[in-house]
Amino acid sequence: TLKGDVNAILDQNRSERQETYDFMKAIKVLMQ
Amino acid sequence: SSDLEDLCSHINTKILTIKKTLQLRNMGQEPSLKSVLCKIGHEMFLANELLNKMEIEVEKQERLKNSLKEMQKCIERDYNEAQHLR
Amino acid sequence: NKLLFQFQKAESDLDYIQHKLEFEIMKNLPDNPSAEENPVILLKELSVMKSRYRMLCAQLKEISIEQRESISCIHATLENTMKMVQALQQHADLELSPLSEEEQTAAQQL
Repeated sequence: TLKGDVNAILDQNRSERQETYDFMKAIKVLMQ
Repeated sequence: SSDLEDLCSHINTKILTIKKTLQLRNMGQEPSLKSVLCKIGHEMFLANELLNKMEIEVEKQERLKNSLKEMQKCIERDYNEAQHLR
Repeated sequence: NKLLFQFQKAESDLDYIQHKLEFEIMKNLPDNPSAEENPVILLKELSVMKSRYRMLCAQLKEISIEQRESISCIHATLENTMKMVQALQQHADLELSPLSEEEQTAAQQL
């Protein structure tokens, strides 16, 4: 169970992190 | 009542640990179950590896949080300049 | 006080049982067992792993809350800045420079 929970958290965090990177890229374009 | 709940969960945790230790004591004595003990040990090694990855993820998220805060400062500076222009 | 004493008695009885069990296990183990063969070590390691997992989850949750606060603040401030810049351009009769394709995409994404 612990392994499953950690894997799920890792997957969720990785995808959220990618979304945030995309968000920051869009912001940088508009800031310029 | 939260203190009482904490107290109950504290006592329950102790009882649970004793139950697990009893299970493991039998495993330790039964040669056939020794392999189960080794499997548990191996699983725990894998779980620890995952926790290490989780620790790295925390560091990455922390760095990302700091970058967002930097970006927030820049954008507030832009806003103040536009405000000043107006 | 009586209740408190009963709880304390229960706790010390449980601790005694736990230590006695662990002592029995260690006594019955072969000489120099490896950590993986020692149930007591496994059990202790398991509870260490669980508290480490809880701590990491709490850290991730706290960081995520702060990130979301920054993101919503950035979003709102940028939107207000862009509106203000467009108003300034109109006010100064400057030609409103159309957003480039890249800027269009970024604006839609936001």
